[in-house]
Amino acid sequence: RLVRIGLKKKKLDLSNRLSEQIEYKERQALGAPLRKYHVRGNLGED
Amino acid sequence: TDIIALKNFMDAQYYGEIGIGTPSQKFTVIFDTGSSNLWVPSSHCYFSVACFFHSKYKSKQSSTYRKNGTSAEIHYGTGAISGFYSQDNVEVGDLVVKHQDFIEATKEPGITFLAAKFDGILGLGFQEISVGKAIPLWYNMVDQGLVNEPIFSFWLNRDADGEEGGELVFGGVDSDHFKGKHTYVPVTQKGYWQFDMGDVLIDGQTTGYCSAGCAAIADSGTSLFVGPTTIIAQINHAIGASGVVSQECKTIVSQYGQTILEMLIAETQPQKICSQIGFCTFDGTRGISMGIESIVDQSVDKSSGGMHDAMCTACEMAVVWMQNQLTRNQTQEQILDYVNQLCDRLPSPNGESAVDCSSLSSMPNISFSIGGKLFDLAPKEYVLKIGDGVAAQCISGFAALDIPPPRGPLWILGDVFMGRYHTVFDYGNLRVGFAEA
Repeated sequence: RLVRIGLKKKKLDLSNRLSEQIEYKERQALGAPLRKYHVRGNLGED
Repeated sequence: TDIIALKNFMDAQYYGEIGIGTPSQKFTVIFDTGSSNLWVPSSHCYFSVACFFHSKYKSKQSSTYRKNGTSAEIHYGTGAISGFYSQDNVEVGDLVVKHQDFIEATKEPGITFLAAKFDGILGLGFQEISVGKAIPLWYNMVDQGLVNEPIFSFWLNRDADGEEGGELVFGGVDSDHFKGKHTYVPVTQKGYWQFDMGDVLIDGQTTGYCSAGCAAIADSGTSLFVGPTTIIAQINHAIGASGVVSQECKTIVSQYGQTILEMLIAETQPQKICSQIGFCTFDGTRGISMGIESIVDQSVDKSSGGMHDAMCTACEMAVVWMQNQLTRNQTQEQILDYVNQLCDRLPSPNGESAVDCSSLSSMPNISFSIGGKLFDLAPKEYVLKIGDGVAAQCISGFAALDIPPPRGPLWILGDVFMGRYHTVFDYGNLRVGFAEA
């Protein structure tokens, strides 16, 4: 039997990317290894 | 942590619904072949703003809940979650997977999950990369005999307008969503759905980069096509894309190059120059939103005593390069020209590059050899448009990320690729298949 899960697609929007850019700045400041590729590091808490 | 930390959910676009508990509590999740845990926000999440904006699992309201309580933490590239394990029944489509371990997230720090349209993540990778070695939902689905064949497949609708964004099929493939036969390649390392990829071609011309083979993973939880900086820079150069930092670097060279050179000649310390000309002093005038940036600036200043941004990074690198060139007795004109060229090589935040939305027709096809067959991506397939109208931005679907050994270097074939090619994850035969969607 096949089990089908319908997926929804969200449009990419600029507001999400704004959030991401801000978070990127936080990470830059919080962890040196993140500055280049931000693969990991301590992330800011709420 | 090294394995899971690859994820970047910023541009995640495809979601589906699952239910947890009895009666079923609904959650929107990303079905992610690049990780292996299931997590949703917990009703015990009190101090993370993200939890207030998403559905939360309430164990008290489920008659099939079983306590576990072991703590868990997952680090992603753009956020981390922590919480504890619980066990309950999980409803996927019309199936119910019993006794599924999952993480109740009690902390979701950062903005990524706050802004996210999804509540949680459902990992479809192998148990080898499961945090806490929890048994992935897919394993239980197979073990409990809920599917005939140990196969699942993805169709991601690139032209989605409305509800039909795609389809994930457990137990087989839906012939409505692909053409021809799938090209299968064996899974070379369990963890991700990892396989060997061959050459990368730009407009039919080999780059030679992967002619000896490159490791790649099919990852439904990543939007872009991600690869090592060296080759991604080459591709992005060919399609006319340039990174944010690269653009900043060129601006600095054109506007301040002469000044920087004069300061260097006057023996000003290189590390002070960028501050002196204002690039490493955050003045609130850069970025998209002054108001929000200033709030972030204050908070990070308290914790770190300062911040760098893309312009500062670009400036520092430009200055160092100029200084190196000065020691080689180059003329000032030669130095500025050289640094301008070097600007193209700078990595961008998130490894992403921007392209001109109106130049798609002049961009080349990019092809990848998998299982001896070429898989093409046309410009309209690898360029992502963000927003509408005059404010629209276009970003290259090719992003740079250098994953260190032993896992890397690694290519990540995300939604950009899986949207073009229907993808089969064959758990029984340990192979991945691609066919034209």
